[in-house]
Amino acid sequence: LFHARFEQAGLVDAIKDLIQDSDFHCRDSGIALRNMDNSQVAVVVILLEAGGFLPYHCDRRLNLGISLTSLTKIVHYAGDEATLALKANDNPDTFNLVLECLQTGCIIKYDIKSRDIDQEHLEIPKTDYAATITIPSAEFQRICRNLSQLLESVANEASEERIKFSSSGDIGSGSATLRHNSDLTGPIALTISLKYLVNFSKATALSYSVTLSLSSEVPQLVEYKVESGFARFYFAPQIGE
Amino acid sequence: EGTQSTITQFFEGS
Repeated sequence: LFHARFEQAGLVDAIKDLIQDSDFHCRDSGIALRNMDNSQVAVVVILLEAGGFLPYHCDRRLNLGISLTSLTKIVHYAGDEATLALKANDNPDTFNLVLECLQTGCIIKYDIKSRDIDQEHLEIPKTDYAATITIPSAEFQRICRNLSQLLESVANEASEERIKFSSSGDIGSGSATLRHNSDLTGPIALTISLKYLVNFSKATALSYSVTLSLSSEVPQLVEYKVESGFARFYFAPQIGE
Repeated sequence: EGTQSTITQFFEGS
């Protein structure tokens, strides 16, 4: 039997534009999701430890194949404040999803068919990054959204005290600079698609801060810590600049 | 301008 109640349903909204379907691996330690986006340039990794749920009960390993497109439509009703509960029996062809809107007390129940998802499991190697920089998540989202209005990709440059996001396109160029207090092993410069950064930054509501782990010519990591877990987005670099 | 790589060039599938 499996039962988990989660109070940050907005997490679903943060990943729905990257992946349409995913297996949710349910274990006694918690729920994990790891999936590549359709264009194979990004990987989403989410870990929610059992302690972040009230309650959490999982007496055997279970993989629930869930359509995030459908789940988003269900969760969208109540917004970021919704409480989401997942329940499954021993034969998980279907699972129950219970959505509770805290503001109105309204409870909605669904029986959802588990999907058979052909999903490749990717091993993510341990990486030592040249720069690991933590900045306010709202500022990061503001910068990404603002620059993306006119431009397509962004060059990240980080020095001892500042991280600079600069971008250029047909209409001209723009840049944003933020102070940080993080350690760097040296200055770093790399280019990343703004469209993806805007997608990653939809996780802003989950955490006050976001951590950018950067190195040249390896996937960049954008990480949001959530209560008892994390949402990590890896993005393949542009090479041969 | 660089070329966008894919994530499978860095992370191995199993």
